[in-house]
Amino acid sequence: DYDFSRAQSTYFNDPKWPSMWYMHCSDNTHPCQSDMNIEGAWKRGYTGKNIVVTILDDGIERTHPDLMQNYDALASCDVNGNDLDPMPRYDASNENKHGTRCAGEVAAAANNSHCTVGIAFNAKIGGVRMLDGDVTDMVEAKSVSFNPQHVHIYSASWGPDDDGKTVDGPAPLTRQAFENGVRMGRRGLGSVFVWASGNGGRSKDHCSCDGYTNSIYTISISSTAESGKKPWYLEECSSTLATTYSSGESYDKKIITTDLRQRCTDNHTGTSASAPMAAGIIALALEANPFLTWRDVQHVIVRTSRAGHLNANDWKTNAAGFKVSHLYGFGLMDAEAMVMEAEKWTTVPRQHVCVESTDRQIKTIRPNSAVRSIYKASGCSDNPNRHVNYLEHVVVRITITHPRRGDLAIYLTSPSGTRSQLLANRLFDHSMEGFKNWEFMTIHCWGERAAGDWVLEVYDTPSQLRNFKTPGKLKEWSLVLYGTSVQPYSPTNEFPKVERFRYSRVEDPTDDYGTEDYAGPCDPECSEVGCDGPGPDHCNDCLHYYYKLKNNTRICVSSCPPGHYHADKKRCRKCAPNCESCFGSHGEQCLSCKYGYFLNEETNSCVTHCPDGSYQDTKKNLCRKCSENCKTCTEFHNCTECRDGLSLQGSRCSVSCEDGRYFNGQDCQPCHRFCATCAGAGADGCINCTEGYFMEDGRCVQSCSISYYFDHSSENGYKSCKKCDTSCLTCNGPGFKNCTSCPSGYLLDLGMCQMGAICKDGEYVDDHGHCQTCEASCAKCRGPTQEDCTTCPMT
Amino acid sequence: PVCRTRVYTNHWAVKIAGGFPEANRIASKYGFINIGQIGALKDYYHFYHSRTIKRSVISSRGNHSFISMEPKVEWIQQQVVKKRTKR
Repeated sequence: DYDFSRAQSTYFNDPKWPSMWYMHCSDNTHPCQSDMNIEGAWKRGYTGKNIVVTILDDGIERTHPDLMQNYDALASCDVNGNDLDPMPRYDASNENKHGTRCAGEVAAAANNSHCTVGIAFNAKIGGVRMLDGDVTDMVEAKSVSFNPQHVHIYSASWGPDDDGKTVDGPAPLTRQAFENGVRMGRRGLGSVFVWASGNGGRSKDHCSCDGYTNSIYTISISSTAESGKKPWYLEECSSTLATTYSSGESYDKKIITTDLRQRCTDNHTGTSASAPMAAGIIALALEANPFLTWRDVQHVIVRTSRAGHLNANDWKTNAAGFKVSHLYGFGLMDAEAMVMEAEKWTTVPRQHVCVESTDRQIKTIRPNSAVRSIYKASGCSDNPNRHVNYLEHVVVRITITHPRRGDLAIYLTSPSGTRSQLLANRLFDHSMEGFKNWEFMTIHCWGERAAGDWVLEVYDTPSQLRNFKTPGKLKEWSLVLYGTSVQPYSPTNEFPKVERFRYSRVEDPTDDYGTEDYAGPCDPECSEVGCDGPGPDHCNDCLHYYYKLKNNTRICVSSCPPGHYHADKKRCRKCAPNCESCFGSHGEQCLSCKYGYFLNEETNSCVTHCPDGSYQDTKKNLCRKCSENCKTCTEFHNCTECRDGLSLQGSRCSVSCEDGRYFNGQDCQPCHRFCATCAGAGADGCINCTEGYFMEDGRCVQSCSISYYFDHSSENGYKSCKKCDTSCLTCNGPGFKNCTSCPSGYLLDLGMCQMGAICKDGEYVDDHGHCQTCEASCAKCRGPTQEDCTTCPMT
Repeated sequence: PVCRTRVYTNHWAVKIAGGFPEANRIASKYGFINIGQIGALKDYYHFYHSRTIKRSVISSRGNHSFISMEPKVEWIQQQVVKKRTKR
């Protein structure tokens, strides 16, 4: 009942509220400079109502006064104890406080004079007790797939050991549970899995060796300290999507939340605190738009998180314009920006998965050297169901043998040049197991194009003496590209999408699928409102556009079909009959025409014959204008008829003046005295010359210049001088055999200019310009053989 | 190097087509107790074998391991304890 809109700064009677520095950044009274804008989201009315979050951990103290109000038994169970009550096991060490602390960050009640305030303080919160016992693949799978139609967000702040030498991830069942969750959870919108990134900074651990944070199905969240500096415990990797505040150095403030035994703590630390914070922020976004799919949530985070003042030396902007770092992903989450983006969000197109072929060329990895492998990816462009054009996640499956895994560092460079570090050296990893088909993942290429050369580099930097006889080997690697074939962001992302309460529609008894009965998958073009059948004509609401058949059936489509245009909202309406595409249904609103018709660009109408002054461009079905003086034409400059007052001169129309005059734009003026006809003033404007003059290179001359000859053939009675062949100095006709004199160094011989010296009788000039003796039976010759004789001796 | 031993439990994950009754039939045939479906994973069941040692560094053998020969059993996995750290 708290009315945020009126309050300038939010006030709660919860005792710890004033100390929650990460909620008051905008007060500028704290060292933190970038705000997660949680109050901004609250002020827009989003506090997590109707959203269910569960904490996969060591239990939740559901009786805690700050949790019991929002506690949700349907989002809770005890996998360790195999019952429904997730209460933690108490012991002297209070070891099982973790889950309760995480829960309080998400949904501790507000204004109940108790402890603290959750980020989504009106959300429902549950807990799955699964860490307090033997954690097996089955235990994790049960937890991750617990009640997926009721729980929206799963938050986990645990993982394989962060000891800097473990490589481990979800086993088959849990992987199956993740896939099931994103495919069927939340009525097909997909469960949202939030994971705390690694805490092994001090052990030089790298979160790419953690299969949970590396999974494309989990949102891996790292931490930054109040100052924006990298916390000592933080691990780097390319699969971290974003970050939220948490503890830092000993002098930095920590996170305040509910604690075991109904207490309060201001000492919650590590990435454990960051994941639930992110889960709470995502809950606000889901309240703003309950129809966001699991991928929409990741896209919204990518587009709204900010680098701000976060301290990292590897910030880079990828080719899609997103700023990203191995420490903080796309930056600090921004709750207000997320809810605003969520309100107007159009679900991204269906995910395509492109498994590029495996490069099995074995390469030896030598110490202190690097191995480079380039793969030209097509993005499966030959398969419309797998074609990835715009990237989301990129996974690299790698098999490497190596005597010391910790000495390896791996990089991947995208076709756009974005370089992700898939693995850094790990000082304490002495394992000889190498990597067996391990999946490294990067989100750094998000939004980039998939096709092109991908470069994988593997560096081997021995950290200590090693047996060099068995070098490492890159056995095989393959790319798995996730993304969409079309631009994921709809241009119509500017106004609210779906009428909020469509899904509470009155059941229509005539529905043959029975709205409530049909629970099968909807057509991809249906929006998240759902459908009452599998086809695009069964949608309750369309994702992009729709058009109506004659029988008034509505078909949902991704874009308007040919012969239709995008009318208001999402409706596709028919164009006029001859139009192929249009911007309205009238005959003068065509943009292109059907075959056999030509678009008159002046009237935007489709005609079978082009009007005077234009010609048919058959390639583009267009009527194109002739040049301005033409009345009819076959090409722009190819006039066939001139407008009145103009006359056809060749293929051009110009104002007709009698011979000896030209049109200067106003009237006819006399040509130069040398010109019989002309196109302009002066001797240069002559088209033909008067009697006694000859046209030479556009000028009228009385006699031909050197290197020109008089051309006896005449065009329309007028004479001209033509240029001699380049081998002649002067000539009396065209070509190289009519020379009358030669340039210096050449000899005139039978009308041709020959290169070189003057030879005596009985000699000839060879190719090098030297005199050679003729064949014995020749008196004179032009070359060395009998056939080259030109004069025989008297005998 | 730290030797990473596996610790096997007396719990199994089994994928059986044919629904719950079929799973129960197969479970009792080989001395297992069918504890139920694993979360929301359709056809995946949690089997418990009380006569198998609770923790062992070797995977369990015996008549019950013939369960994998059953035609309806599509997949089976004896559960191994994983080291998980709170962050």
